[in-house]
Amino acid sequence: MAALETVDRVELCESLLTWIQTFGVEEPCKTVEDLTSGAVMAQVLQKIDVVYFNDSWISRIKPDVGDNWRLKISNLKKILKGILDYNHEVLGQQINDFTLPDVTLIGEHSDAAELGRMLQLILGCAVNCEQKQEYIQTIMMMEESVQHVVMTAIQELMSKESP
Amino acid sequence: DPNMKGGQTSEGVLANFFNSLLTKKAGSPG
Repeated sequence: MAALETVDRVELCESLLTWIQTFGVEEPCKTVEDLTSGAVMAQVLQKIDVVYFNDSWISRIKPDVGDNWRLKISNLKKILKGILDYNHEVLGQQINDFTLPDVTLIGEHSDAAELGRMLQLILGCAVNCEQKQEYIQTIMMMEESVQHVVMTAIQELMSKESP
Repeated sequence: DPNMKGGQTSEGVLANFFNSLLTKKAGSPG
């Protein structure tokens, strides 16, 4: 789909940051920097599927990493692997030809475009999981401009999914 | 009208898309 070629990665990140805030996690999640430690993303994944992303899984994500980019990258790698495994093992689908987020750029340089890709993958988990109805309805309550970006992000993912 | 797409309002396009997502079965193509 031609429209998918025009996904503005930074705009995507901003809209998905707005979406992430609807999960009501305890930690701040308003800026790109707030998310680079991986802690917020891990908590959101646990809300999406508490059985798969259980306490044992989340305990592997180091809290309070501060400015230590090596620890951030370590966390982000575990989260990315968790998302990909969840797609394969629970959702029964693989994501092909999707440029995976560069976790080094997120952890070291707080790269918004790469964080956008990571959040896009989490969005894919939310709209395909068992409680997807809840998450889709929340998206439908959001501002129209945000909904458009979210729709484009989901369409891009769907075009790259295979059972 | 930039908000129109194929005779449908922008709001309608969004509603159609998300409603179809609600009924989509896991693992099936969009």
